[in-house]
Amino acid sequence: TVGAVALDQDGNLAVATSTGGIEGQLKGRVGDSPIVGGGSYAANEACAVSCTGDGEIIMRGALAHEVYALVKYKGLSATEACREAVKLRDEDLKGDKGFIAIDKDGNVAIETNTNIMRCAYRIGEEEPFVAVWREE
Amino acid sequence: MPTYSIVIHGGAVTMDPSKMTPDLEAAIREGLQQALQAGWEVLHGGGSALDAVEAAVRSLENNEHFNAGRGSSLNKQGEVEMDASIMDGRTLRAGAVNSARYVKNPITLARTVMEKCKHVFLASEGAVEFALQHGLEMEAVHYFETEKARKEWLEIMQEEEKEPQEQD
Repeated sequence: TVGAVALDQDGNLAVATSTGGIEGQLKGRVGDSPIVGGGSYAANEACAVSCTGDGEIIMRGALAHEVYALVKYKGLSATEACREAVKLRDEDLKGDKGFIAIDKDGNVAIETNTNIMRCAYRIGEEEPFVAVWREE
Repeated sequence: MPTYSIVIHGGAVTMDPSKMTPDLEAAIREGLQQALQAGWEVLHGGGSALDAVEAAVRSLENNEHFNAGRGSSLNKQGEVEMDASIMDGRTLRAGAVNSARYVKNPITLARTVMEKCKHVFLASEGAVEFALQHGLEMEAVHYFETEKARKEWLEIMQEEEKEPQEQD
């Protein structure tokens, strides 16, 4: 799965998520990526979120919307919201989860419970950051 | 200058670090850099967040080292079926597709659904027909299939064959 979230100079947020699914999946299987609120969500008043990981888990937790709701209604930062979403009901929603998010102020968040999170970000004209491993 | 920023991902997974060869890691880093640059250039030039995320994801879809577009996984029948969605935070408009085949950039199809369709979500043949109607770029099946995906698919199928059959 791949994804992107962005904040433009007019203060607008957007998200895009795309996937090739999982190896050996049943024909017609739908993962979280195309599900609005599942693998993707964006609303200017809070944040934009794209998810990756175990699609069935992310869908059942509506985790992109969960991050949005934690930012909007609980007042968490994007990083705090993603961190909570990673841990949300882990006893029922156990699996790989990774999130990227940007809030309305341009703060970026990358959170995962996996050892690999291929990701990158750039804020304004600052130097870009690129990582493959979570520890980077 | 107002704040602008972009974050991208190329997938999160728990895997044995030894499976990540130096060459693969370098290719992934290069792909991430290219995709980030594609999206950042849009934002830096004053373009919309929507254009930026589409540009970044198209770049990743065109890179065989990521599981989307070219380089997608194969389903049980050995076929590529792709899903994508896009959402505009300003208007809450969204577009999504699933089980789309042949479409070079599913994210552009999702955006076309968002902008030119009265529905939010189109599936399989309907999504492909919509792509054809709107002149989106299509590719033959072999474009999407990589040697790595075919090898992984074969391993999974061989493992499944080893499992005892439960019917008499």
